[in-house]
Amino acid sequence: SMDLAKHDEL
Amino acid sequence: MNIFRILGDVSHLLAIIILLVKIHRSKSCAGISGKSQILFALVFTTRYLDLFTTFISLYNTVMKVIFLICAYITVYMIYVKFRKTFDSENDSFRLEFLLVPVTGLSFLENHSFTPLEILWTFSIYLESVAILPQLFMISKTGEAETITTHYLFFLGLYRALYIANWVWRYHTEKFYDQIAVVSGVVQTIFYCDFFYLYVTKVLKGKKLSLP
Repeated sequence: SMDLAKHDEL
Repeated sequence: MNIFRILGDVSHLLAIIILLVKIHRSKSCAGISGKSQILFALVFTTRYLDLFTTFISLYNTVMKVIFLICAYITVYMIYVKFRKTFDSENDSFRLEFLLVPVTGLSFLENHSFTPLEILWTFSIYLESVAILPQLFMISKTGEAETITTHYLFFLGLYRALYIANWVWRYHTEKFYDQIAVVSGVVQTIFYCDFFYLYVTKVLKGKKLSLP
């Protein structure tokens, strides 16, 4: 699962 | 943050800097695909819109800003400053063949149907194919300057390290982003043929030239 608003990779 | 991710980001940055230094020192962008560089500028622009909405970390913000600035300087060097040295004749890949399917796919297959998410997805899909005009140019001219091959090597290494990063994250955090992973694997596959030539030719001191 993932936080949609938070793409923490570049 | 794991070692693969850090090394991946460092090799991505190194690739971008190698290209800038090559153009700056030789005062020439011969052999460089301006189209690929425009696509990378577009990739960073559409992906990093979250600079205005989400704060992740100082590292994240600084790297995004550096990537954006470098991408636009590169495009400026090719199309303005050293325009006369730009080999537009051989940079003949048709961008619509990439942009149309990538745009369509980002509307069809995304995490959520919101403008920012669609643009983020567009950037992920576009990055996976953005190097194709450059690879097309090399196959058309049949050769590449050694420094250009170093640029491509570090760009490909960045992709390969990101895959290791995702395997690591899946095992330690149970985190995976299917869109990023599938696109990233596709992107890395495009570099395999080049990696083979890099190891068998460039690392043995020969120029990269195709038969």
